[in-house]
Amino acid sequence: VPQTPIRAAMNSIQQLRVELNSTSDQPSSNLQVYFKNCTVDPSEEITKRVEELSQVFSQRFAQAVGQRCEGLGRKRFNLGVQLYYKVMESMLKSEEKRLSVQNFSKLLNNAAFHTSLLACALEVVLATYVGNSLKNGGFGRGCGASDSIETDLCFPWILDVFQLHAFDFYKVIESFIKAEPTLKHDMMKHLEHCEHVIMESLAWRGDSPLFDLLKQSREEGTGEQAEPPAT
Amino acid sequence: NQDYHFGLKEHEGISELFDCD
Repeated sequence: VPQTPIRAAMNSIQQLRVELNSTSDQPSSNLQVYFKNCTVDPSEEITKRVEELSQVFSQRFAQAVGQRCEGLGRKRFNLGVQLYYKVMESMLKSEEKRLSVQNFSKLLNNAAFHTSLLACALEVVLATYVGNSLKNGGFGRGCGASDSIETDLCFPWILDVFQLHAFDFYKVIESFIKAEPTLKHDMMKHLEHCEHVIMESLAWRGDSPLFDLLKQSREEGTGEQAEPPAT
Repeated sequence: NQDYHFGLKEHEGISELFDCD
């Protein structure tokens, strides 16, 4: 049977659903243990944040795709939440092994971490649904094409929806790939492409936290001298 | 995921990237 772009996209969607079949859109018992081990239990904040971002995502999804599609947006969001909790658990297991600690209070109470991780999970879900346009040239060309209405949802759409700094999103990508070994080659390349776009342009916008860090680094005298923002 | 260029060093992880202990 010849492989068509549509069939390839359908296969990717099916694979994603199978991989997430055994996961829940609620924190697993292992994750709940990590939450309880924190100096400040982040459970409530995490649940509240997911609910708020669910509303924002669904509304923006409906605006982009069509008002009748709000339910579809919620389904995509739920898949993203399943992946978010799955990857979070895997990341924490790796960190526990690496650092020999079980209290991740600072990390798990960091809003930028959670929003970035959820955004990355949703980017994987959204990009899976536009798989055919990824194969036709990735972010640069695929998202500019009018072959699918859902290409409007391509990266960096999710950053705008969640009001997220590209610099923070960038920080989760490598750990995300490490923590999710079942990630398909195309998706890994897509995330790598997102990295390049951030590195080449998005992280250098005027409001990027990168400039404060460069300034701080210069004041502390560590590392190389930073270039001024205009450069 | 062998084609991906991993840049983090052994002593770095998500905790360090979000300024945590």
